[in-house]
Amino acid sequence: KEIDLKTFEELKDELLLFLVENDVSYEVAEDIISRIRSKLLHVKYDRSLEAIDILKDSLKEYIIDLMSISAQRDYFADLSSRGSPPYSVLFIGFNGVGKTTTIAKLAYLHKNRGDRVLLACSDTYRAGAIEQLIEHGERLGIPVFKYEYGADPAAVGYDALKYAETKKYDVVLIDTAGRMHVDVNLMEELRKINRVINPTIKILVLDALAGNDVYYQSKMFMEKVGFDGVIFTKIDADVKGGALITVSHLYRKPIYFLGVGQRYEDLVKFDINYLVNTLIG
Amino acid sequence: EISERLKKAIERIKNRVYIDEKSLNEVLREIQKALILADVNVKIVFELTNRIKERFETEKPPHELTIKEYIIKIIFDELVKILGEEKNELIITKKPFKIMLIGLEGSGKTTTVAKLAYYYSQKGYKVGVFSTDIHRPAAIDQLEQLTSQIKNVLFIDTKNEKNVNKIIINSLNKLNKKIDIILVDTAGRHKEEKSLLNEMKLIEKILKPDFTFLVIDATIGQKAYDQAKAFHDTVKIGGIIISKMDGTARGGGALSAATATGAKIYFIGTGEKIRDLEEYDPYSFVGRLLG
Ligand SMILES: Nc1nc2c(ncn2[C@@H]2O[C@H](COP(=O)(O)OP(=O)(O)OP(=O)(O)O)[C@@H](O)[C@H]2O)c(=O)[nH]1
Ligand SMILES: Nc1nc2c(ncn2[C@@H]2O[C@H](COP(=O)(O)OP(=O)(O)OP(=O)(O)O)[C@@H](O)[C@H]2O)c(=O)[nH]1
Ligand SMILES: [Mg+2]
Ligand SMILES: [Mg+2]
Repeated sequence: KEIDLKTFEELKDELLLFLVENDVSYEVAEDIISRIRSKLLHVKYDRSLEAIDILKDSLKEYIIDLMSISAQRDYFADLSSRGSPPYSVLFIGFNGVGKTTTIAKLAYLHKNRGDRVLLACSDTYRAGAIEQLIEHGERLGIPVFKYEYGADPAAVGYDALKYAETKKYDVVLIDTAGRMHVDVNLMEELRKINRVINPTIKILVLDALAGNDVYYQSKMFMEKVGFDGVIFTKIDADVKGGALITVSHLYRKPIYFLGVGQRYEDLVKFDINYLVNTLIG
Repeated sequence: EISERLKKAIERIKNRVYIDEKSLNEVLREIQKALILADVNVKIVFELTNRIKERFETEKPPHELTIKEYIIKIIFDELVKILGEEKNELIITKKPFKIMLIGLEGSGKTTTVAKLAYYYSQKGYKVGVFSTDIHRPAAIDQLEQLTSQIKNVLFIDTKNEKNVNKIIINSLNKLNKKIDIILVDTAGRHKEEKSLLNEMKLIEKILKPDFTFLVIDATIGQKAYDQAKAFHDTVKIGGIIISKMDGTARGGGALSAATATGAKIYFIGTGEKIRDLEEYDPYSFVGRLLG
């Protein structure tokens, strides 16, 4: 038998809904389906098999290949291959996704490897943002470089980096205020922060509970500022995982870590088995 | 744009007296796509379009409406039946009226507490505010800074108290008889964090809120239903506030949460400032939901 257009069109909705129900953004789900279509159309297969199973296997294969690419890079290796100490890591993302908490977790990881870490608070806007990072610093025994509310976020980051150079820190982790990817002024501010600091690595933090908005957030942050890697948070909230597929399909950027809770230890390296078990399993 | 395709599908049926199965299914499919793009839970989307189809096929349209106007009316009716058919207003029935805010991590609770404090103080109420969030670093600082800019709002500082029981009892004691409305912030939590769900149950038991708002982030995806259901199974939810509607997300999670809890939408968060709170309006919300 072979898969003809009519058969494919009849069955594709089932696959599309499967992806969407698992939180893959609609646009990406449609794109994935059309790629599978061009691969499978007129391909011959065993009479004893069902067409829908051929489609499902092809989808599974696509997802595994895609996610394997996202899982293959190592954050620490990338850091040392792209710069020299003090490395600077800029954290960006939408409001409330978990940037500040993730920075604290990564600081904990760095410290446990023996790195001298400096935290920098370039969120000079949101209520309690500076106190929040200071408290993390105190709990972790890591210094926090900060100015007052209303200070220029780019200046905080730049001066923190200069301070890190003189004091011989290994890495500076820079927090920024959460922002709407469609706020022109805030995205312009972020471009300036990026230009002034010129970080070794930019990390986009995304909420694994988010739906279609993951598509728009990743696109706008990539187009306006760019990012080198992604960290997904709140994976412990019984998420479907489709958000990871959305970003991996859009950009060949690594998913460095997954946030799996609110404690400092709750940050794990992205491993494809996680997705295979929750989503494809 | 989704609303263009939906409009076109509806246009195709507008001049007909009788609408065939194919055209109706076309319209329903466009609605499904619009709602899925808006992040409404897929199961709810299909339940909804099945109900719309059934009503269209069994009910007699009022003769003053065209076929097109009638199908639009059914779609609108079925959506607002879940979300709220009119501006939902919270009636302050006693004094002090205690309002608790709950929700997932980062959904916008603390910011929304400050927005509600501003909203009610503008209406002339004397407002008291405190936080039971003993988990998040500087949670109390955040609420303190947000409310410091609001007149007629009394903020109770609970920074050094780590016992939720004591925080509630001491704060309620400190809020004098002149306070009309008490707003209480809680820590973020999700359905897998069982000890936090128990804490929320305990907070409800001691505080005895007169009304509880579930704050939902407009960007939430398919898990909105399950998460809202877990909150609903733990405490009594009176209403829903959907935050971060000033972005690209259309807030379908609100529909899923309303379905799971039976609660209606009361307010929409449209920015980070304390003034960025709008009252729910069925027409604008449904219009936005459908694209
Ligand atoms: N369960 C869970 N909660 C998380 C995770 N990561 C962050 N959080 C929680 O999410 C909430 C928001 O975290 P923040 O670190 O303040 O988020 P943010 O992106 O810095 O927020 P803004 O600076 O306001 O944009 C906090 O309650 C965190 O504890 C995670 O992996 N799992
Ligand atoms: N643009 C926009 N941002 C919002 C809105 N509501 C809240 N935020 C932002 O979202 C982020 C998280 O808000 P919080 O009030 O800290 O959220 P929370 O639910 O209290 O977080 P946890 O206590 O950690 O669970 C902050 O950056 C807020 O400024 C809104 O309506 N629009
Ligand atoms: Mg932050
Ligand atoms: Mg809070």
